Amino acid sequence: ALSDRLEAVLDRLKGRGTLSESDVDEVLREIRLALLEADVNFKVVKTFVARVRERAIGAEVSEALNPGQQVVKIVNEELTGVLGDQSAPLELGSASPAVIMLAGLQGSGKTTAAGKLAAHLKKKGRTPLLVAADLQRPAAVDQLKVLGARVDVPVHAPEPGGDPDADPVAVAAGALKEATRVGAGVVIVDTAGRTNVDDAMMEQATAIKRAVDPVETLFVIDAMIGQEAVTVAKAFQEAVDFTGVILSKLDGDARGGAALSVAEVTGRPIKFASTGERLDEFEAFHPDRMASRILG
Amino acid sequence: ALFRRGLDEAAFEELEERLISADVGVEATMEIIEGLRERVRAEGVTDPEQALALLKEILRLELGVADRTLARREEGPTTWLITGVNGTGKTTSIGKLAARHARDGETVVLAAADTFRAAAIEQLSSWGERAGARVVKQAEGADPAAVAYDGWQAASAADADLLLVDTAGRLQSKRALMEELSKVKRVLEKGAGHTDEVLLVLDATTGQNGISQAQAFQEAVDVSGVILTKLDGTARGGIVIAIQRQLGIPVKLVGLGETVDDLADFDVDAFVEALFA
Ligand SMILES: Nc1nc2c(ncn2[C@@H]2O[C@H](COP(=O)(O)OP(=O)(O)OP(=O)(O)O)[C@@H](O)[C@H]2O)c(=O)[nH]1
Ligand SMILES: Nc1nc2c(ncn2[C@@H]2O[C@H](COP(=O)(O)OP(=O)(O)OP(=O)(O)O)[C@@H](O)[C@H]2O)c(=O)[nH]1
Ligand SMILES: [Mg+2]
Ligand SMILES: [Mg+2]
Repeated sequence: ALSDRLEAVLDRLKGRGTLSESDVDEVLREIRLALLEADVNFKVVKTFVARVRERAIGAEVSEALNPGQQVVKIVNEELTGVLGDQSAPLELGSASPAVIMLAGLQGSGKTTAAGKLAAHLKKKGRTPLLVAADLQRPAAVDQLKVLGARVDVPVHAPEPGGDPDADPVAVAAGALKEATRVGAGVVIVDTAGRTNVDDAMMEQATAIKRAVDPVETLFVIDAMIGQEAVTVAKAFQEAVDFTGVILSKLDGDARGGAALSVAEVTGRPIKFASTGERLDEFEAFHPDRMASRILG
Repeated sequence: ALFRRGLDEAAFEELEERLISADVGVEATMEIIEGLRERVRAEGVTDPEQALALLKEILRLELGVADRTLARREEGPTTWLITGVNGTGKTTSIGKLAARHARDGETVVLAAADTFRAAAIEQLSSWGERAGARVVKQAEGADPAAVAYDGWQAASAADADLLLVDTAGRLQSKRALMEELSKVKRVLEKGAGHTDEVLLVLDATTGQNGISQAQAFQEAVDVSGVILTKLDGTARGGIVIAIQRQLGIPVKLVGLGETVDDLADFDVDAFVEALFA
């Protein structure tokens, strides 16, 4: 953890009026290692540390903090800045129905997040409709139906035992008609997990987006993902130009450096944190809390 | 270049970055590169291409020592317990394994001991149907240990060749859930006597948290091997190097996609090559 790493270094730098470049570099070396251990992508770490270095070397000596602590303060500020200065809200605008589309890698937590969003929006007085547009994973439709029933939200899905070649794009488009029919104000489209190197599946995601024209497209990513977060996030941004991110499984002990990587390379805000398997374990993302979690 | 003695620092940094980018991790990378430095010095390597070849050889040798066979028993159903954190591919991997062994003419029984997650039992049942394996299940919310035990009884009574026990995904930091898993294994073994394999299913995209997963699951249920899934993506799964180094747990199988045939034995050479692709 950064605190342990820095303790020795900062101790040695106590009582110095100003930091020399080599002092700053010594602190930054520990910051770099802490960020890599926290799974921040190594290229993102490079640019991040360079930015901090620039600020630290030019910095005025603080009255309250010793120079080493001052570097840490700059790191925290830069980190929180990239992650977002404050929680970014869901922006549903005035469209009716407003469509939210979920996308992400296999197993990242999309279907569960769809249920959570439905519960969250219902609490806020909206009328959601869940759409089961994952037609390939065995029992994915069942899974969403169970979640929908739990929060008393209707689920639009293909007929069970119906056309085995049903098309997710058609199901999603059909949901818009269904929404108008049942008076649903928000449509939440769950999609199949897909990998960024599967061109056909990435094209399907683009096609679904085109068909439903979402006001919010949320990229769901697992907090335990490692270096690949950058490549994956960029590919999904290319395919569905997401407007926000849901970071899942934050109830675990993964440091979650992917949050910094994704925010840095896509410039998109992390809007929600999923903090458990239950549908109420869902909250607005807190950038400051994430910053200290990443730094350890 | 005429007076250059040995490989320059930039070459080592480049190799370091390639390992870090493959999720090998800072500590393991530093140790591996340190070992490479010694070999480079000892063998007088000056060409970066040669250094890379040497690095691959070092990794192949290190990974090559592990026993990657899947344990079978002589008498009664071979019993494999499938564990791991949420969403890594446990249920899908069981489906693939069931199909592979059923195709080899074996009788396979699946125990749906994930009694918690929405439609988990349906998902496993669907895979069982596909593979021609019997699925032992109870109602959602039933005691997972009881389902595991039931699975053994059914497999044993049917003189089945293989029993695969699916469990719910659980984050390793959740003490009560890890204790539940230990109990599932204990109760399963009341019938089965021992578990032939306890497989940890690990997503290849996982970063350094993979080590903490392996450690915690090893402590809870004595993991004997890893199934590394989603290796068909761009992630290279370098975390398994540290897992084998620190915990002695080898990767036995890899998941290469979402369909029934997308399962393969772990190939050390292919893995090492892919690390530097
Ligand atoms: N602990 C924890 N588990 C979660 C969280 N979100 C989802 N899960 C679990 O992660 C697993 C995968 O969740 P799903 O919702 O099926 O993931 P998915 O992205 O829809 O998966 P695919 O459709 O196969 O791509 C399930 O076991 C969920 O219960 C979370 O925030 N915390
Ligand atoms: N691309 C790819 N996807 C995979 C692989 N293995 C599993 N998946 C996908 O990953 C997702 C999760 O798989 P599951 O089998 O439900 O995972 P699980 O570990 O049983 O999940 P929980 O029981 O919810 O913890 C599904 O969409 C699978 O199709 C693989 O090797 N490659
Ligand atoms: Mg899903
Ligand atoms: Mg499962």
